Formats: sequence, C-alpha cells, structure tokens
Amino acid sequence: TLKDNVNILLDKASLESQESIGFIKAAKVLMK
Amino acid sequence: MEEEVDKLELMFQKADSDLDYIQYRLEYEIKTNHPDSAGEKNPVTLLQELSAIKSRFQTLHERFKPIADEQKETKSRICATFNKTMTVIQELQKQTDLELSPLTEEEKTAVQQLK
Amino acid sequence: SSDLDQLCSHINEKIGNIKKSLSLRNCGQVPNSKTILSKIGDEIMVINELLNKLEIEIQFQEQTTNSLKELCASLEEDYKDVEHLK
Repeated sequence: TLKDNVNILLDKASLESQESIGFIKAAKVLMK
Repeated sequence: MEEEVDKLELMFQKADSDLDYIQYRLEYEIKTNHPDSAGEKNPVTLLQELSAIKSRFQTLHERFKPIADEQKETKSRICATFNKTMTVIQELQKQTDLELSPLTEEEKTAVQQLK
Repeated sequence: SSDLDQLCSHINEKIGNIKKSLSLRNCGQVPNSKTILSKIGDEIMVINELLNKLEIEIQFQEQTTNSLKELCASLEEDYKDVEHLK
C-alpha cells in the first residue's frame, strides 16, 4: 500500500543517512 | 481533409468539456449529500487528498534516488583517493626510511568503516 | 500517433475519475460509511506525517551529500600535496 511504500522509503533514507554519517566520521579520523 | 480534422478536433474538445461537466456535477452532488462536518471530510475531498499524497510520494521518491546514487559515487571516489594517498605515503616512507606510527585503534576502526 | 495516445490517455484518465466519483456517489448508503470515511481521513493524515518525515530525511541526505563532496575535494587536495611531496 502507499503507507507501506512510504515507510519502506523512509527506512531506507534513514539507513543511508546513518551510513553516511559513519562514513564521514571515519574519513575525518583518517584525514587527521 | 482539413475540414474533417477540424471537425474531429471539435468533437474531442466537446467530449473533454462534457467529461469535465459530468465530473463537476458528480462532485457537487456528493459534496451536497456529504457536507464536510467536524473531523469528517467528504469523499471528494478525501479522493483529492489521496491523489495529492500519491503525487507527493512520487516526487519525493524521484528526488531521493539520484541523491543516493550520488552519495554512493562520492563515497567510492573518497575511498579510491584514500587508497592512492596511502600508497604514495608508503612509497615516501620507504624512500625516507621514516617510520610512521602504527594506526591507532580508532584509525583501524575508521579504515574498516570506509571499506 | 503519440499525440493521439496522449489524447486517449487524457480522456481515459477523466473517465477513470468519473467512475471513481460515481462509485462514491452512493457511499452514503454503505453501512458505516461515516466510520470508513473518517478512517480514510485519519490514514491520509498519518501518511502526510510520514511524508513530512521523509521530506526532512531527504533534505538531510542532500546536506550529507554536500559534506561528502567537500570531504572528497579536500582529500583530493591532500593527495595532490603528497604527490607533490613525492
């Protein structure tokens, strides 16, 4: 249903965000 | 031929406006039979809101996809540049016999994270 | 023919909408129609809230993409420096 699709995309977006935040933090550690 | 095309065009225009009029009359009748009341919307309003949220979801979905692709591409570029930089640093290290301090735990975790 | 296809889908879409309205015309006679309509209304509000959250998440994603690009640019500068050093 539309609600399911919205939830799926919302979960995917927040997962991607968390991954990217972790990635940026790790990169900054190595760049120090 | 041209006359036929004009006639056909007029017929389509009339059909279009007839369909609009039918839609209008139906919605008017439904709104009259089901006036909005406190907390309850009439079916026509709900139908319009439903199509609005469908198109809003479609727009957001189309906006999300290129962002995710671009992030993936940028991340792989970062990893590739890291690798290149580390390779050159190791070559410099050999040439200068300079011992660099080993990676700290935090840095090792970060390397894993990047991989 | 693409114009005709467009015209055809345009007319079909309008006919589809009229069919939907026709099916709603007698919804007053459906038992519990008020309850059903109010449930649909509630569901639409919930989905709107989810879409608001999704929009905020996508805006955050756009900012994160910019941070990643800045990071990438600075890293490539570092690489040039090391190459220069070598």
